[in-house]
Amino acid sequence: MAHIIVLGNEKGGSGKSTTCMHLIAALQRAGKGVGAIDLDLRQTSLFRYLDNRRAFVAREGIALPEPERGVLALSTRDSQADALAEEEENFAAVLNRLDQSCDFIVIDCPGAHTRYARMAHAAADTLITPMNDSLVDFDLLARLDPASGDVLGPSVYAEGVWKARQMRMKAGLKPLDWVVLRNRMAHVNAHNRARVGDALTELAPRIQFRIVPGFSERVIFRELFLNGLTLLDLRDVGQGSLNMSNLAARQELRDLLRALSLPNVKV
Amino acid sequence: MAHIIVLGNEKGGSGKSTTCMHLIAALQRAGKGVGAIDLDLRQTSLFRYLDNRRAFVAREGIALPEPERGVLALSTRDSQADALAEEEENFAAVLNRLDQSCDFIVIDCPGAHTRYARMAHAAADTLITPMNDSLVDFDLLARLDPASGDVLGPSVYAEGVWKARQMRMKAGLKPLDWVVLRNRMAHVNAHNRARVGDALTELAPRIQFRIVPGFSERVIFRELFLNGLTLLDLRDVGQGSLNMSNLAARQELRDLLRALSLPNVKV
Ligand SMILES: Nc1ncnc2c1ncn2[C@@H]1O[C@H](COP(=O)(O)OP(=O)(O)OP(=O)(O)O)[C@@H](O)[C@H]1O
Ligand SMILES: Nc1ncnc2c1ncn2[C@@H]1O[C@H](COP(=O)(O)OP(=O)(O)OP(=O)(O)O)[C@@H](O)[C@H]1O
Ligand SMILES: [Mg+2]
Ligand SMILES: [Mg+2]
Repeated sequence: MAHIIVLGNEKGGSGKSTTCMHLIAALQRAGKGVGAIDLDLRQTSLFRYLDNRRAFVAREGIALPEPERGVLALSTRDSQADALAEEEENFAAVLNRLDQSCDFIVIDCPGAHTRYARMAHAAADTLITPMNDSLVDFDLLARLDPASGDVLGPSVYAEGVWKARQMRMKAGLKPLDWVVLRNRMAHVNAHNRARVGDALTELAPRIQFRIVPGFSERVIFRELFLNGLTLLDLRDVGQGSLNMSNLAARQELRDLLRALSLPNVKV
Repeated sequence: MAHIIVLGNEKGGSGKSTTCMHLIAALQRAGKGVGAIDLDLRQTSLFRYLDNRRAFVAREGIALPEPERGVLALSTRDSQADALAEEEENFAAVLNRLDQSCDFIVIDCPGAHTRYARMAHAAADTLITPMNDSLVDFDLLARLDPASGDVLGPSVYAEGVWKARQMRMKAGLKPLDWVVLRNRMAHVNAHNRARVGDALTELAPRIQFRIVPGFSERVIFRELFLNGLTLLDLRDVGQGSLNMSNLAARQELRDLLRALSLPNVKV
């Protein structure tokens, strides 16, 4: 049974696709068979990143690990109920196929509450929610009292995860491991980071997620997009000159992988 | 006729809601009547920001300018065609109502290609597209050749704007002013910023947008969210201690407003 990892957060630009790409790279380099599903069917940021990688390999003649892909199409049926039924069939079929050959299936969700995204959240063994170090992003997890900073109640994305957990329990699946990480953190902004950190620490036990080490704002996480590369590929492509920021980026990725405690993955 | 400003970018987390909130604040302080429509019907980040503002005013007894709101609901009809027809009626009704009392109507779009978002893009007199200083964000405007950096062709969001322009022309409306700004820029990353800047400069004449000054990554743009405040409100609430970053932030907002060249707005 492949272990299903979902990158989910309805908040846009929280780092789902970026984290997804780097997780795929890290798992492949740990020797695992990885399947990738891009549920952002319009933007397809993950598959674009992977297309760029494929083009780089073809152009430069350098071998790089590439995941197997699961491709899903949007139903064109006019009735919502019919469209849902068709997409549920597609989703199950793709998961079954990838399950045959993969140790891990990594699913990148869009920043929206689509039918496929809801299916992915119910199918996830590990749900990774990256977020900006921001009370605006936090607002999609829970509402805070402006005066006291206390958690007032869950917001729309947390409620969605709760529903997915319910579906999972009804289907008799093992519990979802929900992890939240902060992304694009800057060293400056210590006060804001403490406010967000405190809010997350208070919220975590209430809606059942654990907080794992995340990523700093580092241009290395995005400047290799056109070539489809990640920092883990730099040695293979002969750009192994790891400066301070890249070494730190490697460590951040390693710390995340360790904290995820994935089955049979030694870090 | 109220001038309609739309914040649009299918790419999530590009700064639509943040730019929207600060533009509303700036226009109100320039003495204009402002209407606000939040088309992110699930996250409602803009209306949450405004709700927090309203709660602050009630709690602290400090008067602050608040825009008029236009509220839209998602159609629950099962057929796509029926849902579209109902939503088109809702949209026109809300615009007509706000038009009576507002100089400007500001519309915040979600990071997705929804029916209401498409209507907003066709209705926009000014379309503001904020984006991260990133080739990943750029990828939603156009594809670049990885080797040469040349623009290969428009991507999904640029095509959406083109379709909106077509609808506008057929309806006999004046041309859309499409402006693109970079958001969350960091002083470090000069090389990456130059790459994105060059790509934007090459693309601008081809798909007909102009580039305007944007915003740096500054915690002042997000740390006041819980109280619904912007940096323009700090003097009114007695926190007028403008440090270097806040003064620079003010100037960035002023520079944007000037570059927008809005009717009857002196900056
Ligand atoms: N740690 C990081 N350092 C630097 N840039 C980053 C980092 N993480 C993400 N980015 C950049 O931030 C932007 C948003 O990231 P990304 O596209 O991964 O988010 P997303 O959650 O997948 O967005 P969407 O909701 O649109 O799918 C992109 O421009 C990306 O290149
Ligand atoms: N100039 C800035 N400086 C600091 N933080 C910023 C800035 N602009 C935006 N942010 C933060 O970046 C994140 C994304 O911004 P925002 O929510 O405005 O984007 P959006 O395009 O409306 O996203 P969505 O696609 O989810 O609607 C938020 O956490 C916000 O607080
Ligand atoms: Mg994405
Ligand atoms: Mg928004």
